[in-house]
Amino acid sequence: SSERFLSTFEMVNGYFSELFPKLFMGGKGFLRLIENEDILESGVEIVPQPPGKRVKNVAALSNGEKALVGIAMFMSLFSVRPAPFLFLDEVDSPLDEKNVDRFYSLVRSISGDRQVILITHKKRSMELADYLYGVTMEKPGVSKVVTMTTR
Amino acid sequence: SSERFLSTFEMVNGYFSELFPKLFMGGKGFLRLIENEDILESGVEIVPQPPGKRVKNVAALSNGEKALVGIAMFMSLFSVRPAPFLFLDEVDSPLDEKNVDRFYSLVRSISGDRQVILITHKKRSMELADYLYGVTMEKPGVSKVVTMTTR
Amino acid sequence: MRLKTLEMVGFKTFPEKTVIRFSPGITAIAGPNGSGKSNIVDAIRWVMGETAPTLLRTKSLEDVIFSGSEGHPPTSFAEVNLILENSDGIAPSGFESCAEIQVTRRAYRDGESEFFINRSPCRLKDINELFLDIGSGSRGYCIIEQAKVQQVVVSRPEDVKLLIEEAA
Amino acid sequence: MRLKTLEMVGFKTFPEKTVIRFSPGITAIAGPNGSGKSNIVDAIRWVMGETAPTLLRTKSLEDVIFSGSEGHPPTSFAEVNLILENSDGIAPSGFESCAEIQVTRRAYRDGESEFFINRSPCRLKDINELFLDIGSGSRGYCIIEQAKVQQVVVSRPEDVKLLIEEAA
Ligand SMILES: Nc1ncnc2c1ncn2[C@@H]1O[C@H](COP(=O)(O)OP(=O)(O)OP(=O)(O)O)[C@@H](O)[C@H]1O
Ligand SMILES: Nc1ncnc2c1ncn2[C@@H]1O[C@H](COP(=O)(O)OP(=O)(O)OP(=O)(O)O)[C@@H](O)[C@H]1O
Ligand SMILES: [Mg+2]
Ligand SMILES: [Mg+2]
Repeated sequence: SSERFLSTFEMVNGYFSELFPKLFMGGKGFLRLIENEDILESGVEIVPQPPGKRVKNVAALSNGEKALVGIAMFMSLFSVRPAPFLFLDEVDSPLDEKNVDRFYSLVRSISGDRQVILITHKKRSMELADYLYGVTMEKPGVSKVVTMTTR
Repeated sequence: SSERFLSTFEMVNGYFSELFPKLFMGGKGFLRLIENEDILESGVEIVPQPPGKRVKNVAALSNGEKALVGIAMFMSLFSVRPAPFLFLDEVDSPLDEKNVDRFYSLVRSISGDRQVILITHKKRSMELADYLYGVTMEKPGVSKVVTMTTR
Repeated sequence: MRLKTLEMVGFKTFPEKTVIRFSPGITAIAGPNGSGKSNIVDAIRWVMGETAPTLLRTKSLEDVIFSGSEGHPPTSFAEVNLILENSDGIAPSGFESCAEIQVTRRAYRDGESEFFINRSPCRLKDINELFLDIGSGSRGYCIIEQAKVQQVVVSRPEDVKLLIEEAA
Repeated sequence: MRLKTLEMVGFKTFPEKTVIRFSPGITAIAGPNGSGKSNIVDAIRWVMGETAPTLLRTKSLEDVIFSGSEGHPPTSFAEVNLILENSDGIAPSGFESCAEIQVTRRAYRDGESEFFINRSPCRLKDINELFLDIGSGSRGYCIIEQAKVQQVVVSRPEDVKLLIEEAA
């Protein structure tokens, strides 16, 4: 029903506009509803405005900027329909060191009483986690999971 | 002409089979020609066999493994038709530390008298390069290039 | 509900029984390329009822069964157990009295899949309903990977709208 | 032939004249997300004659012109100069006697593009031929990015064949 859609849209847009400046240290991000007589044709446009820049077209954003916009979008969706757990698989890989820290504090802020499992190659993310598991292959082709550290 | 294609195919396959075990510390990689009565339908299949594993389907490879196979492929094409310069833009981002080192020594071995420009966030790659440029935005939206170090 | 333990046997690169205990807070998983980290995420997607082979990085569903390696023969089946703990008193309907819920999926080389909830056989539909009740589904927002993150930013407005509709 | 200098003015995030000197060996370029590193690679593709907007991450070719920022008005044109040095005596046909070759591309907001070789006007076709002679073209293998690397491994056999045909 379009009632439910509109109220969900408003909520996701609310979270997105809040998370975007936290990840980009400023700027504005919002979602724009594209109305169309034919409701099937209508859609939602993501409008990112990093601080100090005039972005005309999302394709011109850098790898890292696209990752931050996408993270803000998925974290907004997750906040609207929170699951008890969240798996993030190498979502931080295009990010530079400062953005890894910002991403991490965002994850910390939404984790609350939920469980977050972060697969990463970034040392920074490993250091900040509460628990760390290592996965290795001592015998070729066979995975082994070891507990590394706990807080 | 299909003569030229076949001889190029043999050369690319030769390089690929040589580079693959260097990147994967073993195993075998080769290209398979898929013949078809209708020459338009024929194709080339990349067959990666990481050491100790039985890979049935390339989609099952990990992010890092796919990157290494792709790097071996492009470096083989580059070796067959060497340009005087090569730009690599964040090609090392899915790789773990050991694979960054292997990738780097591959780049070193093919650079010879060619110029290689490596865009990267990995500290290891920055340390090993002969020259390092930094790109920053002191004024928002405006890039500035600074020379960092030279050997 | 909260994740308590994941047990895998014969699933992808886990031929022998492997147990991962989950704790509250943030857990990082690290390790070399190709060591099996994303395979753990595939095990979660699979036990939550995922049936599309491409979303499990396979050509067909039997490809999740350990296909053998240098020192280890292939296994004949794959099994994943996910044990959830009722830590916050909000259990899915029908499970209010359970302190724990164990969800099991097993697959054989002939393509047959079996599903169990608390060790009694059930249908795939029951598993899907259970996880929808909890607020997580194999296609929901509880598994996010890098390719998806980059994709959403450049996708068409209709596709972004679909994402929001799923959350509605 | 070897790269000597790249000069950019009004191109993407380089409103003021920026000069990059290239040396032999391996040069790393580092910097924060969004600072302009990949824009340098786009400048190389553009001066080598790239005309497809999507391969330059733009909607239309005028989008390469600096569109302004907080403290800086937009520029009216974009210009990139690439200076190549004849270090190994293998010059493209017609340029054997030149110690250096300067390739210039300029674009105005009305969509007009101008091309120059050694400061005399030429056509796009001349630029394409020049770079083909050198062994590098804007779509050859001399620019490799991560998305392309991941893509090639899972592409269809016909597409892999095309790649090899281009090298033939
Ligand atoms: N059924 C199977 N039997 C045996 N091995 C398998 C099976 N399915 C996948 N694999 C292997 O699992 C490996 C991929 O593991 P995975 O994707 O979990 O790595 P990863 O730890 O995530 O690495 P990265 O850091 O590069 O992403 C591949 O080498 C693949 O061949
Ligand atoms: N014509 C233009 N005018 C002004 N800014 C532009 C123009 N075209 C692109 N940009 C800006 O350039 C930025 C992208 O820069 P670039 O892709 O080079 O970053 P990067 O250094 O490669 O970052 P990353 O490490 O994240 O890949 C975007 O913020 C985009 O808005
Ligand atoms: Mg992985
Ligand atoms: Mg970039």
